[in-house]
Amino acid sequence: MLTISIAIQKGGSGKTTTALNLAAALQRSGQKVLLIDLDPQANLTQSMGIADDSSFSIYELLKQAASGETLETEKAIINTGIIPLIPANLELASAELELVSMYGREQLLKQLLGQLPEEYDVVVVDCPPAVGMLTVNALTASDYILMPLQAEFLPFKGVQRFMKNVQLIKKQLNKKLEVLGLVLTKYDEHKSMHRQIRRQLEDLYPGLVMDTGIRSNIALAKAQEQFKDIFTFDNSANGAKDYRSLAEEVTARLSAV
Amino acid sequence: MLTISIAIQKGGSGKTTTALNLAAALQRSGQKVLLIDLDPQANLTQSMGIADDSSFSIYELLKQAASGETLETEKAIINTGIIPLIPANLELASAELELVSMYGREQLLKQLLGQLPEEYDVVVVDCPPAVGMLTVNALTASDYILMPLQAEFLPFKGVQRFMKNVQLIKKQLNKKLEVLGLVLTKYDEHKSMHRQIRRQLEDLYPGLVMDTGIRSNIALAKAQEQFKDIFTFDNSANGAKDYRSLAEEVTARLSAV
Ligand SMILES: Nc1ncnc2c1ncn2[C@@H]1O[C@H](COP(=O)(O)OP(=O)(O)OP(=O)(O)O)[C@@H](O)[C@H]1O
Ligand SMILES: Nc1ncnc2c1ncn2[C@@H]1O[C@H](COP(=O)(O)OP(=O)(O)OP(=O)(O)O)[C@@H](O)[C@H]1O
Ligand SMILES: [Mg+2]
Ligand SMILES: [Mg+2]
Repeated sequence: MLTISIAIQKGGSGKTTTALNLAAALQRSGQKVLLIDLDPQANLTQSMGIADDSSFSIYELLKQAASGETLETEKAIINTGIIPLIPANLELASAELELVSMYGREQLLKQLLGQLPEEYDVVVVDCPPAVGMLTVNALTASDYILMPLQAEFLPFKGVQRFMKNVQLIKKQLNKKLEVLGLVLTKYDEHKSMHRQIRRQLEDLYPGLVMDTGIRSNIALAKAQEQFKDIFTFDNSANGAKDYRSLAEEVTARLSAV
Repeated sequence: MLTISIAIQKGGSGKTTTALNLAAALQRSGQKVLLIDLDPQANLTQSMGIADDSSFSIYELLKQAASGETLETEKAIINTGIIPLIPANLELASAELELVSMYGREQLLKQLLGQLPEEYDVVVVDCPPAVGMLTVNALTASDYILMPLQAEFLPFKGVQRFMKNVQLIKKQLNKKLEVLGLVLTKYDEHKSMHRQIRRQLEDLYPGLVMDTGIRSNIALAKAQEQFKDIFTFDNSANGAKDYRSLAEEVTARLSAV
């Protein structure tokens, strides 16, 4: 079972959109996938048409792990019709503070993933725009991190700082963590700025920038409003082509290891 | 002196871009403006060409306030060449946790604003994509909150939840806080989804949606790369027209009170 965190602290980088559509593409290619919404905004949960105020979510599971109780992971998994999901709820906003003073506070998600009821091939974790206790839990539990970002100046500054955080977490909490790659989102190759920032990223992080760029495509936002992944919404849309291509590239990188 | 927070938890909503360019437009219309970067990402600071690892930033000021020391606000203000700025630095990331157990922890920014060396007409505060101790400090200290957001499904879900947080903070911490408005960013009136979400917001929050929508304009991102506000970068760009229009609308709303 491989665990991939979709994480970067820069807001609006396409984390949630990538978590859902990469997971859907992997599932369509035959993988057994589980999604986890680790963001107090609960956007992934909302985009799958699931209530963001359920009584048993990732928050309740983390609290069980923190207090050493039996982990009821099966109870938390919702069969959404697209992909199984452990949802977030609004209470998760208080998790950052509540977890801070608990023993083994960075290992809670890792514990949960050790107690899943089924054999999943891939677990995909959607993270919040912050490097707090939730993202740290995700990276401590993950084999890989995939970082989406727009090819613009502020995201470019942000990824450089985030990379340092990732290296620190790898060193202190999870030596097996690898950067799967950086994927450019809302990419427009007609914009000179996007091409230039792409090149700068390729120079700065050789081999890490995915060949696949996710082009700007309103179908990706429209699909979320209808609680669909992009393939179900419009399999011929650019967004579908790009996320299919991303899934192939991710699979190739995973097999190359 | 009026204090306006640019805040919403949804990432990539255009907070930092709005903080800088609204402030620049207000200054050009004759107001004496101060900018405060309250985001550990320090994007506003970076977009003004200021070091994001200075030794005396908003973080050090907040710590002085928390420990009851003399507040050296003057020392923190940088004359950037565009607008005076109290910068953020990387340490601010630990502020969320450090401030949590301090007395009067939500009032720290308010204390600082009571100790500014000069008479500013407007203070504009850029907030992080989170409703944590930093955003709570901003809203406790502010007269107004302006919420930028994209006219898409996930931001639409996000603003509804954020509004509840704002009302709670108003009730418990700052009865004078008013919502100045919601401003649509990266708006494309050719996209039916954007028009539809705009209408839904106008129905849900009558009178709150600003008439001015900030159109999608790469010049806004390019200006940040050159450490310029949009007016200095390209005064004829759509981004300049839209932020000028936003500033006029904001000024009109402030005078109407
Ligand atoms: N390639 C794309 N083309 C067009 N719209 C996109 C694309 N990717 C994402 N979006 C839209 O941009 C908005 C932000 O994307 P998303 O929520 O996935 O980013 P995020 O990084 O998860 O944000 P946050 O930091 O708040 O968690 C959403 O409305 C989404 O539908
Ligand atoms: N109207 C616009 N047209 C084109 N690009 C824009 C526009 N507004 C913002 N951007 C760009 O979108 C990206 C995100 O904007 P910005 O950083 O201002 O959002 P934010 O809400 O402050 O993000 P965060 O949640 O990370 O603080 C930046 O690269 C910025 O230059
Ligand atoms: Mg998200
Ligand atoms: Mg910002």
